[in-house]
Amino acid sequence: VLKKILGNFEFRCIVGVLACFAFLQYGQIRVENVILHQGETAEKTSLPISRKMMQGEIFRVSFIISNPLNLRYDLNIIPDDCAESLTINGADIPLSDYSGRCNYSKGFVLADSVTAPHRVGPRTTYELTLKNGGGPGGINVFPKGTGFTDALEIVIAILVGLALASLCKRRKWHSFLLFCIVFGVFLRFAMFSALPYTQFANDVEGHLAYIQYIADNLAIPAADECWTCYHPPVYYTVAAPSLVVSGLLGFASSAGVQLFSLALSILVLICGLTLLKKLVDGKSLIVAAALWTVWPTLLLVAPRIGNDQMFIALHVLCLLSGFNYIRYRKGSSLVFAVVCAALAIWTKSTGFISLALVILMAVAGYL
Amino acid sequence: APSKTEIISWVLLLLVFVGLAF
Repeated sequence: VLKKILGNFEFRCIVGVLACFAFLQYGQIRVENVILHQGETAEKTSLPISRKMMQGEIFRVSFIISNPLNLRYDLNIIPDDCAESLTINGADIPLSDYSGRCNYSKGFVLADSVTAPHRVGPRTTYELTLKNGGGPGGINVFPKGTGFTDALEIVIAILVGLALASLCKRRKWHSFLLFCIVFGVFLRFAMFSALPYTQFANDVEGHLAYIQYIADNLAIPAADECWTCYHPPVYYTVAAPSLVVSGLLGFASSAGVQLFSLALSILVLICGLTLLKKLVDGKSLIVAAALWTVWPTLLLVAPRIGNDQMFIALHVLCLLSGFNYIRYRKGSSLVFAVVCAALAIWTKSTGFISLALVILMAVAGYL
Repeated sequence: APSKTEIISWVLLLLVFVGLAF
C-alpha cells in the first residue's frame, strides 16, 4: 500500500507543494514590530493601520522588515494619505521623486536597488513620517520578494495545476480540458501573487474587519456592529479559520483569506468545466472551456477579499448538482443543490438567483 | 412517486423559505 501511495503522481505533487511552501514560510519577508507614534504616545500595533485622526495631523510609523535569507525585495508602501519622509536604518531617503507618495489606493514602490545599500543583516528598521489629509489616517506595507520566492510560487502553481489535471485525467477528461486546468490554475496563481487585495476591491477593509470580528469573538456581529456587517455571515464565518491560520504561520492575516479566494476560484474553474463537458462537446466545448478558463471576472476574484467569490462557487456547485438531478433523477443531487442555494443566499443576497434556479430545476427534474 | 431523497430536498427548500421569512 505504501509503495502505491508513494508512487502516486498526485501524492508526489502535494509533497512538492508542501516542500516549496515550507521554504517560502521559512524565508518569507515579514513586517514586524509595527509602532505608531502619535504626538507623545507610541503604540505597538499591526498592519494595516487605519485610525481616526485630525485633518493635517502628522504621525510616525516605524517597523522592522525581517528577511532571514537576505532575498531581494521591493517594498510597496500605501500611505493614508501622504508619506512625508522615510529613513532606513537611520539614513534619509528622499521621497520627492515618488508620484505615489500621496496615493492611498496604490501607494508607491521602493525598488530593491533603493533600499539595498542601507540594509545590513536580516533585519532592517524603517521609519516613515506621514500626514493625514482627512478621514482616517494610516499605512499598509507589502514586501514583495523577487527572484527566489517568485520561482517557488511558480513551481507551486504548476504542481497544483498538474495534480488537479491528473485527478481529472483519471475520469477520462479530454486533453484540451486538462490543459485548461493547468493553464487556468497557473493564471489564478499569477493573479494571486501579482495583485494586492486592495486592487479591484470594494470596502475590503470592512470585509477584513468583519472576518476579524468573527475570529476574535467566535460570534456573528449585529448588523450595525461594523460598516459591512449588514452582509449575510456565511462567507465571513468560513473565511475566519484561514485568517487565523495565516496569522499563526506568520504571514499577513489577509494572505490566508486571499488564499481561500484562490481556492474558491480554482473550484469554480473545475466545476464549470465539468458542467460544460456535460452540456456541449466537439468544437463548442473547446470554445466554451477556453472562455470559461480566461473569463476576466472569474480570474479577478482570485486575489480579492469579499463574498462574491464564495457566491460564485456555490452558484456553480448548485447549477452542476441541479443539472445532475435533471439528468439522472438522483434525489441526493437535489438535496446538495438546495443546500448550496441556501448557503449562497446567506453568503450574498444575489443568492436568490440560485434559489430560483433550484426551484426551476426541482420542477423540471420531477416532471 | 417521488423518492425519499426528493422529499427531503423539498422539505429543505421549504425550510429555506421559513428561514428567509425570519
